[in-house]
Amino acid sequence: TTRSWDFMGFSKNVIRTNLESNIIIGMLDTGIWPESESFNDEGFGPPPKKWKGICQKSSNFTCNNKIIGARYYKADKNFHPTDIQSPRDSEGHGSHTSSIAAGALVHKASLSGLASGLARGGVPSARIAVYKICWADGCSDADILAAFDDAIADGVDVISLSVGGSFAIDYFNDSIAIGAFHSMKNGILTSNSAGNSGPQLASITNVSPWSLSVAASTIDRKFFTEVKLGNGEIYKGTSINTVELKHNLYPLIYGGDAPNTKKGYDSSESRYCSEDSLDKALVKGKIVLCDSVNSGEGPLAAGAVGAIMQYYLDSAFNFPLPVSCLGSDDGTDVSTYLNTTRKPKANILKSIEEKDEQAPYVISFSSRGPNPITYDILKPDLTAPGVDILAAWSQGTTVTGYEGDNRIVPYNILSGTSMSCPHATAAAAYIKSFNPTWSPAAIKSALMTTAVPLSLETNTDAEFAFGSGHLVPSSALDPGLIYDAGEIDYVKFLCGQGYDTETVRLVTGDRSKCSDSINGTAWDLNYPSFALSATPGKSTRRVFHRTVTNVGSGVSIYKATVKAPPGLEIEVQPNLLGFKAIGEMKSFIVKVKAKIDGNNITNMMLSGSLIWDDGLHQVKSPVVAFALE
Amino acid sequence: VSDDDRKVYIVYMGERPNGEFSAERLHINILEQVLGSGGSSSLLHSYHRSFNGFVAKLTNDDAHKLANMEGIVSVFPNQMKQLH
Repeated sequence: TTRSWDFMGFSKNVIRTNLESNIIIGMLDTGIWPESESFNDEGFGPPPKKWKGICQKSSNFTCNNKIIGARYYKADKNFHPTDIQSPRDSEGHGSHTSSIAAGALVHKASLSGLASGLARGGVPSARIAVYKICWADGCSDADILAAFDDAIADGVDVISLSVGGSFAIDYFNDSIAIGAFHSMKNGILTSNSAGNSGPQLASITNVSPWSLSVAASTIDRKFFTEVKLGNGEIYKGTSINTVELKHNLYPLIYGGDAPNTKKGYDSSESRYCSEDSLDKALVKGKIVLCDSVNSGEGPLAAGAVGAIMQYYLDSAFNFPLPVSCLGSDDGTDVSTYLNTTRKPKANILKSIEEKDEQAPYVISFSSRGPNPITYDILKPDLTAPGVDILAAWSQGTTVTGYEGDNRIVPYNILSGTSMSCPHATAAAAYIKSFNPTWSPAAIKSALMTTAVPLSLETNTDAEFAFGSGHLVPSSALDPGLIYDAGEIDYVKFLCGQGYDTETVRLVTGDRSKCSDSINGTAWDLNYPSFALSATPGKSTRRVFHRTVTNVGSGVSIYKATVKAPPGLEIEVQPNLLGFKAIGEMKSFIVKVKAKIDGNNITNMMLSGSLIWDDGLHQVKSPVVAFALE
Repeated sequence: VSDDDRKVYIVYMGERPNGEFSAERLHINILEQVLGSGGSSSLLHSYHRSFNGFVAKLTNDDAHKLANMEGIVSVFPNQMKQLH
């Protein structure tokens, strides 16, 4: 956060309202480290009157006026030795995400000098309610639902959940979608991480239309770790290395030349430097060259002082010892040097920061669409910074949490859609602080229609990677028009998805009814983006019905502008919308015709857009057609 | 049926009923319809503040029976999700 908020144009001096301190963010995560400077409650008054939660009694944990509530859940009561039976965070993740969303301003924060600067949450005056649901063995559905059950009743304003399953599940068989549905019913937006299973298509798992699904993209700060060889050559790899090694050069050995034969390993295994595969006697005190990226636990346990890993990574990760991950060409050069030199030597230097002029782009690991459950609702919804983010860390663990890592730090650098999610959570909280009555869908619409679409050159998966685009929190405060939706709209959508009257009556608790006249298609849900799945080689037509609400200037005329590549036709009727007052609603239809050859992977998707423009506001929506086989 | 044959399931029942309601009594009653008088010992947790549902130890057959009962939206195994 020492760079991410500024990178989004969201400076510490942006306009704020006093109501920000009434906003409560429910963090469903691994707990929190309450002594972190990021959660200092100096200047905070007592909790808002609407707060109905508790600070669950446990030894050595107390709330304050910043962390106003905390609970923990472990239905199976099977605790791991490293688990702390309290809302206290023994993992680090929950402290990290909480401080991204709502951490206080902390000057000169860094990880051993890296990413140094002012660490801050997006809504530093907001309150945090902690719901600890994740433990050493993961985050169970039973605990996730228990936390939603409490958070909604406790009176939180926004819920942040950076957790997901291995694959997408039907909405009412998925604890996160269920919890988010009841949050939405109670006026609470749930912000979800998209997942880290990219770049495979359809790898996104949190896909319910009533929640916000957030992909991860880069900021313009990138970390490199240089490898110096005995021949004077220097190669630039990626990693976060906080350690300055004492000596200039260390002996270099190839993992494949140091198999732990006593335990039955041969070079075909030790070349990857996996745990136990390396011979301590051969590796100790040396830098080891590995043929893949691994956690670093193998080289560390074998006594190596560092490791060079041959695999290109587009984001920098922490390791328990000095590591640099080299691209294949550089890795080959190091390998050649090692094989042609009698006494090969190398060093791994402390990481350095450089400006990444190409940022932002969606990182490779960020899960991609299309939405595996409802193809014609575009997911993810948007992207936010999720790469190399410095934020608060737990003192109950180390930088990596691995055995042998003794670095206890107040701030750590992490990457993941877990990190992008709380950026969007904070932006949602920021909007809600100015517009307390806005629905979850309205807030979501404001975030999506003001997002900036990313370059298709650096994002080959296009909207499947970034959704509506990159989050711009300050623009989201003034979206002009919003695509609002309430519970009834989602009911119509669910009916159209095949849910029957009995089911929708149970989930809504009212007399809702599915019928031919009510059942809504995915194209008619008042969603701020447009997606159309098509059969390859065939022309497909769809009509999308939408209604926008004027939240910008009282009197205004919006004109529709469409962009469409060859193969995609978009027609908007009417293409002018005149408003006379705030809150006025206007409906329109979007006719889309798509023909996708689908004969190779590069032309499986057509990206267009619709922009409503009144001269002051540009209300942007992606219009995407894709071939589905 | 031994305890080993039972797994933890989520039984989701939708919106909570209006006004005061004894979630635990309701959920035990449902479990007893399927499991008999010992059903109450299967109940692990009741959701009642914001929606209706419970967590219980069930056999696969029990889960299928519950899923077909009136008032139940879904029954699914309690699984682990991971941090992102």
